[in-house]
Amino acid sequence: MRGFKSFGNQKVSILLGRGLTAITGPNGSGKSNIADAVKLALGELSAKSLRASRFSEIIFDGGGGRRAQRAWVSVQLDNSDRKIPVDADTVTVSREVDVSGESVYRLNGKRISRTALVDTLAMAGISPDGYNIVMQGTVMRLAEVSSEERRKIIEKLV
Amino acid sequence: MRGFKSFGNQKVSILLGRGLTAITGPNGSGKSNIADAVKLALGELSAKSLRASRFSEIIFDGGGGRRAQRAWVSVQLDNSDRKIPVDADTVTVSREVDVSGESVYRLNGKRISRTALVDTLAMAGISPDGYNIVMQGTVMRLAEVSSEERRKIIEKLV
Amino acid sequence: KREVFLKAYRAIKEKFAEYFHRITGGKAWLQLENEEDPFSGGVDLIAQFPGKSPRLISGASGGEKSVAAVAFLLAMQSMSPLPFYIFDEIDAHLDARNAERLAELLRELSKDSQFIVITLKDAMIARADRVVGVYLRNGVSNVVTLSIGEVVA
Amino acid sequence: KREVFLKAYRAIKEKFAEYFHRITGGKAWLQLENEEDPFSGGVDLIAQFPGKSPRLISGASGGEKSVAAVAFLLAMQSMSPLPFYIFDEIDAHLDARNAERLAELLRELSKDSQFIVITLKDAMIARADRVVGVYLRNGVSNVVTLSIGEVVA
Ligand SMILES: Nc1ncnc2c1ncn2[C@@H]1O[C@H](COP(=O)(O)OP(=O)(O)OP(=O)(O)O)[C@@H](O)[C@H]1O
Ligand SMILES: Nc1ncnc2c1ncn2[C@@H]1O[C@H](COP(=O)(O)OP(=O)(O)OP(=O)(O)O)[C@@H](O)[C@H]1O
Ligand SMILES: [Mg+2]
Ligand SMILES: [Mg+2]
Repeated sequence: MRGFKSFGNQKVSILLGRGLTAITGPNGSGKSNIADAVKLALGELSAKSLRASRFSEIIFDGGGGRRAQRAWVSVQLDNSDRKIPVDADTVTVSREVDVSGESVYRLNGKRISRTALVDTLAMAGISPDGYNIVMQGTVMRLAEVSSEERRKIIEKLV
Repeated sequence: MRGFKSFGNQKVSILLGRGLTAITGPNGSGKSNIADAVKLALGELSAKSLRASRFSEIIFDGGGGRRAQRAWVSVQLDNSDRKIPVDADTVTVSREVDVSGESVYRLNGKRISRTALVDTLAMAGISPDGYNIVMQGTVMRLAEVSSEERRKIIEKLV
Repeated sequence: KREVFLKAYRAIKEKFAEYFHRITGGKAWLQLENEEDPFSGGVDLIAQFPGKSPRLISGASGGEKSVAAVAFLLAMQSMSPLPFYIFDEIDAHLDARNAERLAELLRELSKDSQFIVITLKDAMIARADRVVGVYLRNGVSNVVTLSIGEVVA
Repeated sequence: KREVFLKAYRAIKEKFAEYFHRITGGKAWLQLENEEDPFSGGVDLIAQFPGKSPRLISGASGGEKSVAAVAFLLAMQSMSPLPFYIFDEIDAHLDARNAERLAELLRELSKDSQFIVITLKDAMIARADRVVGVYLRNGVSNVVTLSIGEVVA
């Protein structure tokens, strides 16, 4: 990430590996922003779901004239099982958002349309609003869905 | 309370006084049920807001043939300032729900209609869905209301 | 009607800023979208946590939102007190420091009011005048109450 | 289509019951509202916590709902795994015991998958392979990562 929300103008890389990774820290330190960064990279279309009223608001706006001109996020996925239809062991998805809210997507460095990206990742079941990303404050509500909604969740899986 | 949700057939009384009272205990022990009991006594009309699909479901249904025939809750309010238009230092509001979901309300032991009860308590600003009762999992959402909604909350206060 | 609203609004605005600062050390304020005609717009809530830019509360973190919401509720309480308050796990998303500062503020404000707080956090339990312990035995809820003053004496 | 759904449904049903029991020691199950025609009805979730009556999950407590929701998600994951999972404060409403048992289950299941859990609870942090500490300095987020294996070695 660079220039994304509370992550300022220095590039920040977070190595996540197999197993269980715990992300912790004080309130407002940036933990949920990391989850937002992943959703953004995967093609999230709703700024509201990233707690912004428009996409330009996700650009770092730190005080003291440090406001960034663009936000850049990048996610590296292991593709050794080739579930993503790209001939590479690692698939890197990046997205840059400028002050007008426009996004540029790249797959392994090569520019790609959002539609092509989303279709490619969908082959591996990856999407920004899959059941594998549970946002803060939503877990209780998952239990409160109607029985029809619960059936649809299972249907969507297959 | 007697026969209300997880509070069984023995009468349970909880003395709450001035100052700060902390209610604690394991998950599922009955803490939020206490809040539900207060809402019920004050005239709550929505079973859903008490996590039941109908009012008969709030009657204790413990296993082993201990199912209760009715649920009874009672709240004692200090009325020394006479904000509640009743000539008594203490106002006791009680409600009994039977298996058909019917409710009987009493004010200081005397039977009263729900409408009369709600109007009487409203003179002191007391209602089952006032801003003074914050249910579990809702505090974050209070910050997420629209600006119009926030203005209306202030308007309702005066 | 406009005057009645503005009087309440200003009283809440002031207390809100005070309570927010007491919990977080930061600044927060309410703002009318339309100063001349309050009813044609809403009321925004802007928070500036220490070291950060001011932001609409909808953009804040989960813990930050909880703290702002509680400060707002307490501001309403100070302007228009109700006989009791029941808060069910309002501290669920707070880190240790915010939980402690909130508990301190509640302890102080509870001298003039009755706060019943359902909590799993030690910070809140430690500052209560009374602790109601709820537990299950044979599938039935039971209650035991400790009055902290008595325990200490 | 019906067969495809039923096959998935049964696999999830089985894992859900197992994971729920692992966390709570109680029983829970999914149930089709309409056995003959699954698509004309929904899927109910019924939980029976130790010592209590079976109940639709909508009537359960906050912590109980959280645990059931997570067991359901993990059951979906076992049937149809995705490369990574991000859980943001799914343990906010859990008491110490449930938080520990959930952390144990996640640690075990994470051997075959990647779980990224945002948490404020020591129980979860203690069982992680890697801890990412996020903090603010001069209003900017920074990150420090500890690999627990290295620390112990
Ligand atoms: N565009 C932006 N520029 C700078 N800071 C931002 C921007 N958008 C959001 N923030 C800040 O990021 C912080 C929120 O971060 P985040 O939601 O990740 O916190 P958190 O660590 O999850 O906290 P909590 O434990 O309370 O949930 C907020 O303080 C918010 O003000
Ligand atoms: N009619 C009923 N009869 C018996 N038990 C009931 C009834 N309705 C609800 N319950 C039980 O009451 C328990 C929920 O209690 P409550 O919501 O008060 O828990 P809690 O202490 O707030 O827990 P948490 O910390 O998880 O929020 C649930 O286990 C539920 O099964
Ligand atoms: Mg967060
Ligand atoms: Mg509860």
